Amino acid sequence: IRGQSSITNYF
Amino acid sequence: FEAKTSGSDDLKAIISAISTLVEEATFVATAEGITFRGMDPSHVALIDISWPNSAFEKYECDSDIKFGVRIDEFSKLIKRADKKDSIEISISEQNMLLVTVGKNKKYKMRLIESSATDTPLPKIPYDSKITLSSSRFDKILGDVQVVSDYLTIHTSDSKADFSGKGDSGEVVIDLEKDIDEIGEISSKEDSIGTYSLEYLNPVVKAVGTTAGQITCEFSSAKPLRIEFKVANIGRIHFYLAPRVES
Repeated sequence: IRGQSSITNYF
Repeated sequence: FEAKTSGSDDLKAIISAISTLVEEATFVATAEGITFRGMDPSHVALIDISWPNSAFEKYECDSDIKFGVRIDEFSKLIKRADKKDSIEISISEQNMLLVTVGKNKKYKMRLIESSATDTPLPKIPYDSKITLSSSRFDKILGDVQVVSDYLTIHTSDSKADFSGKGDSGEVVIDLEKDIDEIGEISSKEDSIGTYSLEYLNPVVKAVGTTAGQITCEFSSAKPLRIEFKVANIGRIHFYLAPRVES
């Protein structure tokens, strides 16, 4: 399953 | 605070890029220039713009100031400028943005309460880098979009390909085959990342031909950073979070 990650996960 | 552009293309490109992510934008003006940083409401993409004072025909800013605008309203005014028209902006004491378009069009636009928060930038390493013309990249996105909603970028040694896969089929575009339009491919580590065209397409179209070259930097399953090289502007960075296995 693929999902859209959030840019805030990489702050 | 007072800033005057030479020509209107750069400001149009900036406003158009921002409009793909947010409805309201807060700009920060300092003695060094104007900056904007913001994310779309779902926090998938982030735009970071730095427009140095040296890029303006005239620039004055005695004290730091934040000003918020409704992007669609600002965009309508900016679009009244011909390519060669300068655009001058300043802020009145009544909290209005004064926008002079060309020689004789003087608009006043209501500023909005700025809800600016300090957004950080993603802290990530970039293993791979691809430089190509923005028009070539735009065509590649179109080529992928006919079969997929997502673009996969893959680098291996100093080779790269773009691909997409959907219910109806798939496509692979090998960049080695059109080296003329590709400036540079480098990878410290082989990298593969998948990114949503829903976010990529609008921003690439928005900045359009104002950017001659773009640089895509990414690492496996990490955000993609696209730098748009616009002649007069210090930095337009677009960050896009990847699609990941969940």
